[in-house]
Amino acid sequence: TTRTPEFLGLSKAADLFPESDSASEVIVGVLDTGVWPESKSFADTGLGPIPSGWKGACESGTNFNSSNCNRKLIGARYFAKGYEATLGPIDETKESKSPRDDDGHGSHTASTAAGSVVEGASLFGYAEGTARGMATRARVAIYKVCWMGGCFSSDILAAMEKAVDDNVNVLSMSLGGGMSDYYRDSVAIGAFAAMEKGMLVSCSAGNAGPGPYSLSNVAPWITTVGAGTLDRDFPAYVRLGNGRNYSGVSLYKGSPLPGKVLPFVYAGNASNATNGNLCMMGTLIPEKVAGKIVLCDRGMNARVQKGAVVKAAGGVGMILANTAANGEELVADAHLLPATAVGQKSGDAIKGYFLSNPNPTVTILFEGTKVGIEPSPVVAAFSSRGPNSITPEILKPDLIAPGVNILAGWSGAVGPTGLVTDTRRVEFNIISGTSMSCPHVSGLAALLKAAHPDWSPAAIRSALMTTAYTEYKNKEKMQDIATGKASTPFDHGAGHVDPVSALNPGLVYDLTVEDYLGFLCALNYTEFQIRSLARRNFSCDASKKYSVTDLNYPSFSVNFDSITDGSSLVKYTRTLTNVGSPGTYKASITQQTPGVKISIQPGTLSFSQANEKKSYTVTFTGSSQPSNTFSFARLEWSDGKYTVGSPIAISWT
Amino acid sequence: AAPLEKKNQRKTYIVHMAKSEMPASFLHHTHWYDSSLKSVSDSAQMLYTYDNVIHGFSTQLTNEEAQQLESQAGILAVLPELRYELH
Repeated sequence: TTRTPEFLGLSKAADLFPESDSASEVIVGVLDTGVWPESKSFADTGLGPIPSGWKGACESGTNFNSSNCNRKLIGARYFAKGYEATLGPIDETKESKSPRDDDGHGSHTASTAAGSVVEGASLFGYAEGTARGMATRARVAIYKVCWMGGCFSSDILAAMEKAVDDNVNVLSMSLGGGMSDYYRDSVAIGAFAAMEKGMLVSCSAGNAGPGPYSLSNVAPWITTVGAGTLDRDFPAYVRLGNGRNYSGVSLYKGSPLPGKVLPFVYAGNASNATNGNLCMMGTLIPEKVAGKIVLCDRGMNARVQKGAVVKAAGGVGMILANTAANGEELVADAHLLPATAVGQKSGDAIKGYFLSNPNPTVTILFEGTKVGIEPSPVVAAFSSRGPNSITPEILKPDLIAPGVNILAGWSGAVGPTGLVTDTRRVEFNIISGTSMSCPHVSGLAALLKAAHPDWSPAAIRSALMTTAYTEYKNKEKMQDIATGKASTPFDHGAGHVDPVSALNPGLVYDLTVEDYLGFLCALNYTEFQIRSLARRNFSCDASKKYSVTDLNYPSFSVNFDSITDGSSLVKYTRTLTNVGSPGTYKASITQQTPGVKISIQPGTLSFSQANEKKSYTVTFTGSSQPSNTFSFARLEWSDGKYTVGSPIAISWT
Repeated sequence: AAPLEKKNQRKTYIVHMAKSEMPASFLHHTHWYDSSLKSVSDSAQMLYTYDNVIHGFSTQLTNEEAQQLESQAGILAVLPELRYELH
């Protein structure tokens, strides 16, 4: 990616991270649509021999053989038996029955996590710079599990089975599905086994935001990643015939519009379809749009497809207006015709112009790439939000990372829009989603693994979470683009990842397999369910009191019953492990709203040696509040040198 | 004919086995898995066998066969395939 290394502080802190032997021993496995091995992001220049513990393979298939792997791309497998059993044989004229990526998504995520350094990267000149993955020296292993018809759980499970066998260190999975209980969810099941083997599993939180309870991949042994913006934008202004300008974004590159305003029409007025405003396939009347710029509303079909529909009907340009579902979030696309995306407010104002003007005109002014946009990051509207619908006592997402307008490697088999009609081919593409934020965290986890080979997956996640930030440099709270207001832990989890701070977190909240088994007991899982999930005979101790609130998680999610009269009291126990220098840490709470009293016992913890563990208890005393009341706070332990932060989300349901 | 077709329609299931309960007569767990599968369907084939992430296998079964299999000793769960999507 370009810009994210600078945005995350990696460029300036390069000397803090191991760049040689230990970093190149780490293997990042990516379950996705495969890989385009010819991408410069997978060049192996300067990398030494493949790690001795590697047991993977480079499988052959359509347009792919073992010579496509190298010292960067050390493994590539594909899993299609489940897919073919349901949907029939793969049509090899349409997609490669091999690890080759015909979609682009897999090459994008893999290169984001661990792509090599590529100078002069850009998409049509947009986002130009030196592209690199987060862990440039880590090795990449590709497990293709997603096909044109989707990603099937039997294939995902088979890929995770192999990734465990192959000795992958970090598993990056930018996919999800539904909200199944953990023992029914193949990703959660596979991730449990991976965690047992010391692999960190990083998953995307989902793009079902900004509504609440929209998360996927919420198992506590998974690192769940939401998405935020960068400080980069691609402005393309709308200039109406009345001289008014509105901000938009675009990645269009091609024949420019004539340097004058053009006739302008609202798609809803150029269609006989009830949903004509959405520019769905075949709904525009060519006579009404020919030679005009068309305003389409966002929703239902792909954004880039709307542009293709306008173009096919003879339109010369498109303005894509957000509706309430997306608010002011602007996602840039490499449209096939001159086009820009505007927020809901601008869209409404432009629609008002149609009403007041019988002969509306407009043009679009493309401004290229701008950096230094503030505030940034802001939580992306699409990023899925808590509370956690499976286990409300575990706060998810865990954290956010860059996921909007991310440039990374792409497939040579498909154009940047992914449309069949897009015959353009690019080395890099700019796309958005929690799919893009997840591999950022996967790559950063690989860097931490290289720096601290003995840390467990939970310790690595803890370091990433407790050092994440929720305020800008000016001390203003991080914003949510969906509301324009301060984001909450249900939106950003512990905050935005800060890899430089995560390298030395001071203290970590560690977790073992036994802790997670106790968590399953606390969920009242049956013996069968535990055996299904954890592949072992494990009986919960009937004499022991298990509590979900005692899972040593780096964040707090507290639930009070709104029906209960008077005050309620809940206790959470946590244990901190010293991974820094000796120090005395003091607890502090920042509380945003009343309604709950939070006390920490003890309020001071002293650590005199490495790996020393100290426990504390947090007591939450809540007053009676109406249902669906939420309150947020933050607990910090600090010795003046290190600050170990935990978000707190309190719900009355 | 439609209900009959539906009844016989095969879907993919992931079968979780209690490996520790494998009868001593089997030399290898895959033989036990295969025998369990054959006891409910002559024609069903294993898609994958799993040992690291679960103990079990995936296969295509009718709804009736899946229910029969789930009721057998040594079977922990027979879960229908789920489709996931890229984010």
